[in-house]
Amino acid sequence: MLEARFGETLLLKKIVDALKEIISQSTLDCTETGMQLQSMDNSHVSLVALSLQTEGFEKYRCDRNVSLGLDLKSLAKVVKSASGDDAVTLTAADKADKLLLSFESDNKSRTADYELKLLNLDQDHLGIPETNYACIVQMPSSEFARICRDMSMFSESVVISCTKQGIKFSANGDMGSANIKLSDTSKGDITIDVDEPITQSFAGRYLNTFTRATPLSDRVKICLAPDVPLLVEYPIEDYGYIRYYLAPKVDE
Amino acid sequence: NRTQTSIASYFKKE
Repeated sequence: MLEARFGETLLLKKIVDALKEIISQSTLDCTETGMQLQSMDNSHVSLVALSLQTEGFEKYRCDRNVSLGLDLKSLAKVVKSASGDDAVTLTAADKADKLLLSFESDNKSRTADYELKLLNLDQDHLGIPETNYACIVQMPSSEFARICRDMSMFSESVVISCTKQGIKFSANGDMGSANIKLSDTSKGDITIDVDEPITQSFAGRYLNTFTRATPLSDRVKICLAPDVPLLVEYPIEDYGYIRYYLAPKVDE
Repeated sequence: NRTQTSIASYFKKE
């Protein structure tokens, strides 16, 4: 049996928002160490991986591994019906065909229970190899969201170049071109670690979608290495992280 | 001209 309590529904809302634009259905794998979700988007260009460890939950119990096939649009509707500061408990039986969500207001004066039908999803699970990234950049998540939004006005593709001097985002299209450069700041709000310089091209539409996770964290980590997908990681409080991997565009 | 690669070509099925 699974029983997992989030102190605030707001966090679950933010997690669902960070997932639902990129994947429509996915399996949430629950074990005694926490919850994991991994899915490719429909076009198999990107992959999202969510990890929530038990430490973050107000209460967490999972006696036997359980996989919950979720329709994210449906889950979004259910969490939307609750108040952000409600506590929410997810409950599922060992061989569940439904997930129970129980919302409880602050003073416990209002409770709301929803049963969500689960799906039987046959999903491929991909092994993500350990990677030594050549460039690791950390910046405010709002800055990254702003850059992705501004870049996508100019072109479908965004070129990311990273050197010891800084990180540069470039877009070149019919309308003209855009270049945004950020350098390491003494304030520490932008940090850039470079082993070797790298330039790669990515689909701006996907980068933009990843920034749906911005409300989850003030900070975002961007990792690049030659010939491997870009990693964009948002930490989630004491729970863990949401990671987005994006396959690069390569010369024909 | 650049081509979009697939994420599945980098990460192998388990």
